[in-house]
Amino acid sequence: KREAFMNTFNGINENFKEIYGGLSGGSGELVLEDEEDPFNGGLWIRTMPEGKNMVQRLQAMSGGEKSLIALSLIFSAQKFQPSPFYIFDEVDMFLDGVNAGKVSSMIRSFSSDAQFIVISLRKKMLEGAHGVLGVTLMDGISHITGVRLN
Amino acid sequence: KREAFMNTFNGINENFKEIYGGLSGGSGELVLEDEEDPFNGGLWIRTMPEGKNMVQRLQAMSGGEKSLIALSLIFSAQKFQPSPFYIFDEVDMFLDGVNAGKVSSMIRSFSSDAQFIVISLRKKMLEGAHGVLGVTLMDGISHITGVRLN
Amino acid sequence: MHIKRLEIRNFKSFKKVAIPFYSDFTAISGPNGCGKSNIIDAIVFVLGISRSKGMRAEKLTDLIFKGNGIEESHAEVSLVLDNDDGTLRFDGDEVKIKRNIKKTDNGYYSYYYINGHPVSLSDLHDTLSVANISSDGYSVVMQGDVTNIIEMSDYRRRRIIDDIA
Amino acid sequence: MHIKRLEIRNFKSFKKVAIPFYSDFTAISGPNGCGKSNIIDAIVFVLGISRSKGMRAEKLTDLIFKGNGIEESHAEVSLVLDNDDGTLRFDGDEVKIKRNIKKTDNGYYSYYYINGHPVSLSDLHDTLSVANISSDGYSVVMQGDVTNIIEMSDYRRRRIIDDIA
Ligand SMILES: Nc1ncnc2c1ncn2[C@@H]1O[C@H](COP(=O)(O)OP(=O)(O)OP(=O)(O)O)[C@@H](O)[C@H]1O
Ligand SMILES: Nc1ncnc2c1ncn2[C@@H]1O[C@H](COP(=O)(O)OP(=O)(O)OP(=O)(O)O)[C@@H](O)[C@H]1O
Ligand SMILES: [Mg+2]
Ligand SMILES: [Mg+2]
Repeated sequence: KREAFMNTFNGINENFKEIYGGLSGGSGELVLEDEEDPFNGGLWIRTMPEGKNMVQRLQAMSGGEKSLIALSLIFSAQKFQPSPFYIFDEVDMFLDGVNAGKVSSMIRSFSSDAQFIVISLRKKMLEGAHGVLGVTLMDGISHITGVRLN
Repeated sequence: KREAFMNTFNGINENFKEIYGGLSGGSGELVLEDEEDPFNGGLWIRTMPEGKNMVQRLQAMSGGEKSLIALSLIFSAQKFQPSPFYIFDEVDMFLDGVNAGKVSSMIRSFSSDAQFIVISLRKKMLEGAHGVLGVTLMDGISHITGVRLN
Repeated sequence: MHIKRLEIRNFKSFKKVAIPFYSDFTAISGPNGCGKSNIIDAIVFVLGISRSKGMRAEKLTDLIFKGNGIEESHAEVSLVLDNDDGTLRFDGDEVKIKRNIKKTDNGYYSYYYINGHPVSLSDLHDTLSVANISSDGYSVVMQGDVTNIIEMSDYRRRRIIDDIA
Repeated sequence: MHIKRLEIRNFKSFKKVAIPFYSDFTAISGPNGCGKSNIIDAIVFVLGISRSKGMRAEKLTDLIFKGNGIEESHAEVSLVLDNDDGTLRFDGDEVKIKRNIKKTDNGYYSYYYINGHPVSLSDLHDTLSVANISSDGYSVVMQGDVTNIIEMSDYRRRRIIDDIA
């Protein structure tokens, strides 16, 4: 049982180091609080965001930094054991333009292995999609409009 | 004591009807759960957002609609009893471009009576300010740059 | 295996609509309050995915369309899955999952169907888990929730790895 | 009465900076992680405003700048208020509020000052409330909190009106 956990943990951790590194420009890893008995402790995330040169506490991260860490974790788990689809509702709410673009490109590259359905108001995110569904409200009723193919 | 409360409640409610109406294009009001004894109940917010023709439950509102209601309440309280300054950190995170612009204009008009300090990543919000402070990170240290006057 | 299309009748702000999805990267956009998150709620509803945040409804009947002085009595969501790689144990290239809510004199009922046959929620979840669709939905991130995985306790975060293992 | 400028030394990601503010509408922008929210934390810190979310620090000493292999031992934030309308009961056009954190051998201490004179937190709050600056900060909306007033219980929301009345 511990073996199955450690397999999963190490697989996802290797992905995380690579994916978070690519997305943030910094470095990061997952750490088990109790390496001897994982089920006795929690899961820490240690990150050194781009431009910073000391590991910073997870709690002190900015909104955008936390979003990149969270998305990296989701992508890492997906790469290890893909679900057939992922549904994201405004996961770019804290991301600046540059990071929204990076996440959009990453979703696009992962979308050959899984289906991604992403709600966003951000141009940089929409630009990376293979197509955009427009939703509008008329007389209190929602309609789907303009299905544009990129 | 009840009289002081009702004065405050009615004052803020009148502001809310006007401000929320202007911001959302719909209509809304504050409602006391227990009109006889306000301290026995809670405070409800009833809204009919633009384009909708039946009062909808507060809980069912979208992220952007909830943001407009929350900001309208803050502005209503401010108009009734101003604080000298208001500090907003990314209150436009759920707002689409149009609503971000409306909130920016509203802040600008209220800024003759109170000081507003607003963090935002959204162009529409920044455009309404009298000036923008740029923050950058170099070698792990934050610096203030380009103070631009509108 | 992917979601082909979503057919919605009288669910939240949708009266009658069929929404197609790309097999790779579909983006959805539009003004505040137009119904984008309601589409997600429809998918969560039909798959019986439980999220603590729910679908922003106090009771199931809140999900039935009401507007223009009308209050409908019956809502239905159908999810059509593309099964061309045979992941789901069914014949045919499409698997249709449906769920409804119907108001009755003394309350309401809500049933699940796979390809027209009534199934229990647990049957549906067993069927979906074969295709690696988890009913606690780590693959669904609702509006405002993206940083939850950071804010949660270290213990709960480790439990996510447990669930995958 | 408004905030004229903020002087920060060794607080979070700021080593030494003086930040000027407009009396009307100041916007602050920049890339993720550059220090924008840290400016808000500095204001919350120096005014002793209590937010349940706090300043994203477990203990006060976490707020002291650390980076480049350096760990500073002393942090200081000064807030200069423009008092030209005489709202605050002080002579002169400026009122300077300061707060520091200093590491010691067995812990740390943190003191408040008004115009250089040490004051208790309650004295500071009494002084500020004269100017209608509330220490529970309904006028400060932290990142991610804008819809809290909607998500809170109806009771708690009514208490907001109580506090104003
Ligand atoms: N049962 C219902 N009948 C009719 N309309 C409903 C029902 N339930 C919810 N709505 C409406 O749906 C709207 C919310 O839609 P939704 O949350 O999908 O918006 P959104 O596009 O995600 O917006 P945002 O960009 O602000 O997040 C609300 O205005 C609400 O009034
Ligand atoms: N004591 C400290 N010493 C040095 N750096 C710190 C300290 N505390 C926090 N930081 C850094 O400050 C950064 C967060 O800054 P802040 O939250 O102000 O960013 P932000 O500009 O608001 O970004 P976003 O747009 O993503 O919200 C983190 O990267 C963190 O490492
Ligand atoms: Mg939404
Ligand atoms: Mg921030």
